Amino acid sequence: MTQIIAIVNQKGGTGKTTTAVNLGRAIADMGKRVLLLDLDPQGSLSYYLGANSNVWTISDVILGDISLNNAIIQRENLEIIPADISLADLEVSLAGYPQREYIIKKLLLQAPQYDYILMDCSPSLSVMTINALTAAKYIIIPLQMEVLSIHGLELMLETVERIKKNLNPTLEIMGILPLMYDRKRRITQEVLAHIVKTYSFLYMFDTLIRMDVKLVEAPSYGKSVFSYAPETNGAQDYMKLAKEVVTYDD
Amino acid sequence: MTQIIAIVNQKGGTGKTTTAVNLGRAIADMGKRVLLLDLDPQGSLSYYLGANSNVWTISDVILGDISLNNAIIQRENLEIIPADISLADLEVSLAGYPQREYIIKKLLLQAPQYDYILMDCSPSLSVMTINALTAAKYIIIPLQMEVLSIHGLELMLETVERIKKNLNPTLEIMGILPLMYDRKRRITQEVLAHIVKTYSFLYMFDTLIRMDVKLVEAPSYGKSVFSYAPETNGAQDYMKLAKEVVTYDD
Ligand SMILES: Nc1ncnc2c1ncn2[C@@H]1O[C@H](COP(=O)(O)OP(=O)(O)OP(=O)(O)O)[C@@H](O)[C@H]1O
Ligand SMILES: Nc1ncnc2c1ncn2[C@@H]1O[C@H](COP(=O)(O)OP(=O)(O)OP(=O)(O)O)[C@@H](O)[C@H]1O
Ligand SMILES: [Mg+2]
Ligand SMILES: [Mg+2]
Repeated sequence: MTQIIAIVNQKGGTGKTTTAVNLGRAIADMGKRVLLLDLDPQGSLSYYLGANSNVWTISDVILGDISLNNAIIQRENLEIIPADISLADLEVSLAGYPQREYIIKKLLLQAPQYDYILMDCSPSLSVMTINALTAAKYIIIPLQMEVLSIHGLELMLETVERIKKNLNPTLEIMGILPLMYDRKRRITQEVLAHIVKTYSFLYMFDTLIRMDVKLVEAPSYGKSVFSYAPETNGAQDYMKLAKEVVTYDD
Repeated sequence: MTQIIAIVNQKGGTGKTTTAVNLGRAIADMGKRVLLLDLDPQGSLSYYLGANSNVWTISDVILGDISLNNAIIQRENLEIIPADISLADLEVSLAGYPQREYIIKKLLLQAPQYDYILMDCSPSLSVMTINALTAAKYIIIPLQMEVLSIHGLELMLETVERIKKNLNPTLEIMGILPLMYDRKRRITQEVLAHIVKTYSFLYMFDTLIRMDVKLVEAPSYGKSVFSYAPETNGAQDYMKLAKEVVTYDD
C-alpha cells in the first residue's frame, strides 16, 4: 500500500524541500522504495538534485507527452519526477478545468511499486498544492518556531479543513515538524510552547530537526546530508524522523 | 515624486516581510512619509503589525468598496493597507481580466502624499506580485546567502526581464539585499562570492542585514526592531539600508 505524503506549508522557507530530499533518502535507506515528486514550478527540489535540465517533467506527464513511469529519473538513491517553470503556465491553463484537483491523484495510481511517495509543494495554495493535498493520505508540515510562522500554520489548518470537506475526506495531518530548531533561543521555546498549547489536538513529531549548516551546504553538491555529512545532527535527525514516519500508525 | 518600491523574491522565507516593516520604519524615522502595502493574501505583514482583523483590506479597495486613502491605518509610526485571505479569491477571479496587471499601479496614483510606498509580496509569481512589479519604479530583492536561494534569484531575474519587456519598461532593480547574513559560515561566503561574480551587472547593497534574533522576536510585540530593540544589529543594519535607499541615485 503506497503511503502518499505531501510536504506542505504555505509559509515560505520552512524547509519543505530540504525535508523532501533528506526524509526521502532516510526512508530509502531503510530499504523502502521512495518516489519524490516536485510540484513546485520553481523546481527547487529538481535544482537541488541536479534534475532540472534536459529532463521530462511533471508538466509533460500531465499533458500526456510521456507516461509517469517513463519520466522518473534516478538521483541520490532516490527516484524523482522533476518540475520546471512550465508548470506555472500549466497551472494557469488548468484554472476552471473540471476535476483539475484530481490530476495528480489519478496519475499516482500508475506507480503502485513505491512504498512512499513524497510530494514537495510550493509556498502557496496553487493548483498543484491543492492536487498534492487531494492525492495525499498524510501531510507533514515543516515549521520554524518563529512568530511569523504561527499565522502560516493557522492558514494551513484552514486549508486542510476545506480540502477534507470538499476533496479528500481521509486526508490526515501526520504531524507538525519543528525545523531549524535552535533550543538556545528563548523565542524558539516560546513559540513551541504556544503551538503545543494552541494545537494540542494536532500531533507534533518527537523529532525536532535542528539547525545544521550541513543541511545548507549539501545542495551545492547535489547530495542529501546522508551522502554529504552522515555523522552530523542533520543526518541523525532525519533518520530519527524517518523511523517515526515509517512506524506511524493512524 | 513618490518612490514606489516592490520587495520581492519568489523564494520563500527570505525576509521580505521583515524588510518591509523595518526598512519602512527606518525611512519614516528619517522624516519621510511611508506607506506599506501588503500584497500577500497570507497577510504576513498585516499579521505582524496587528492589522488583520476588523479592517478594510486591499481587496475592498480593488473591488471599489472603499477608497485607497480611506483604507489606510496607522501602525508603528507607519501607514499600512492590510491584506487578508480574501485577496486569494480575488486574484483567481481576476484571471483573464484585461489590464489586471495595472490595478495597483492605477490605485497608487491616488496616494501622491507619500514619499515612499513599499509593497510586500508573496513568494510566488501571483497576480498581485505582477501588479507590484508593474507598479514599481524599483525592486529590492532580499536574499539568503544559501544554495537553494540561487535558483530563486535566477527565476526572479527572468521574471523582471519579462515584466520590463511587456508591462513596465522603466522597472529597475535597486539592489540585491543579503539577509540573515552570518559571516562565520563558510557557505555564506561561498554563495556571496558566487552571486557577486555571476551577477556582477547587478547592484548589491553595501548593507548586509545580519542574523539577529531581535528581528525574529519583534513581531510578537507587533513592533519594528526600532521600537523593540533599537540598540541591536538589526536596527543598525536597517537604518544603514534606509540611508542607502533614500540616497539611491539611478
Ligand atoms: N535544519 C536546517 N538547518 C539549517 N538550515 C536549513 C535547515 N533546513 C533548511 N535549511 C535552509 O533553509 C533554507 C530554506 O529551506 P527550503 O528551501 O528547504 O525551504 P522551503 O520551505 O522548501 O522553501 P520554499 O517555501 O521557498 O519552497 C534553505 O537555504 C535551506 O538550506
Ligand atoms: N535578519 C534576520 N535575522 C534572523 N531572522 C530573520 C531575519 N530576517 C527575517 N528573519 C526571520 O526569518 C523568517 C522569515 O522571514 P519573513 O517572514 O520576513 O520572510 P518572507 O520572505 O516575508 O517570507 P514569505 O516568503 O513566507 O513571505 C521569519 O521568522 C523572520 O522573523
Ligand atoms: Mg521548497
Ligand atoms: Mg512575507
